[in-house]
Amino acid sequence: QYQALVKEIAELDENDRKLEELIQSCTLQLKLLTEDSESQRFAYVTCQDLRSIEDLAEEMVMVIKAPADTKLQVTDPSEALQISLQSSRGPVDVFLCPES
Amino acid sequence: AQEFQNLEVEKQRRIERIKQKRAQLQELILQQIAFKNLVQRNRQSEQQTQSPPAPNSTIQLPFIIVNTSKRTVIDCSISSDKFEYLFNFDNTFEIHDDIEVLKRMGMSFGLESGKCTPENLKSANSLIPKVLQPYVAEMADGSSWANREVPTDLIQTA
Amino acid sequence: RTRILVSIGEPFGSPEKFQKINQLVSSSDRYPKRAGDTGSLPKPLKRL
Repeated sequence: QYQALVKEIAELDENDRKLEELIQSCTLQLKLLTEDSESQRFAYVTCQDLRSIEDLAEEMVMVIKAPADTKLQVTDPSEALQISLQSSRGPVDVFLCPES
Repeated sequence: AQEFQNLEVEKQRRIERIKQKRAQLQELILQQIAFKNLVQRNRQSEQQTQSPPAPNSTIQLPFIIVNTSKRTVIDCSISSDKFEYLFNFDNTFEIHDDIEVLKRMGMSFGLESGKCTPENLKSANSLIPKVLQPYVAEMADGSSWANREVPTDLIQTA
Repeated sequence: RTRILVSIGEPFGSPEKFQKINQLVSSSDRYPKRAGDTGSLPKPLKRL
């Protein structure tokens, strides 16, 4: 039993290593994809897209476009329902998604 | 016997870690599919209309959304340089990032909820490298690995 | 005040960060549950 367990653990370690490899390559692929200028040109949604989502159809939807590394802080809800944004790399754009 | 017990614990620890890595890999695959599907949709749409959408009607990625009831009153303070905002709500709200929005728009073909039709599975597979397709198949039929034994044959080299 | 701090502005972060915030906010018993909104007239929206 002990020998079988040792062999099983070695197999799990191999699986773990292969998964780690796939995660690294997927992360790199996604990074290259989002940085590709051609893809960036078509990487947008429309207000209609947001309104087409059932949960959002009857809601007020605020869209926040912030530079990288912007800090979003949410106060403990038992004290207040507060969101604060602090950017260090440029202005933050906030607007309401129109209903129609 | 003691050593055997210790190895059993080691084995469980490894299985847990593999489950987490599989979930992380599946999320990365979903994000890649959703992003490529969105880019493909917009590119085809612009080719058909022969013109880009009106400039103020699109929201470029990355973004996040905050949604709340229409009855909510929001007090908002903004610094003059627009580097700082403070929002006070009088009702609950939700925050979602762009990838969550893409999933809800159906850009990941329902893979995240295990409801993917065979045609959509084919479309999803066309957007990712072949080595990742077994993982997409797993998501498509909703048999998440999170609660299953590790199917060793499915894990292929990168 | 205790706060939850996340970084935004990068493409495709991990979805868990907002799930935790949303659970915390929706479970706060301080405010009327949105699902059971009373039929009060919608208050005038404050301009952002």
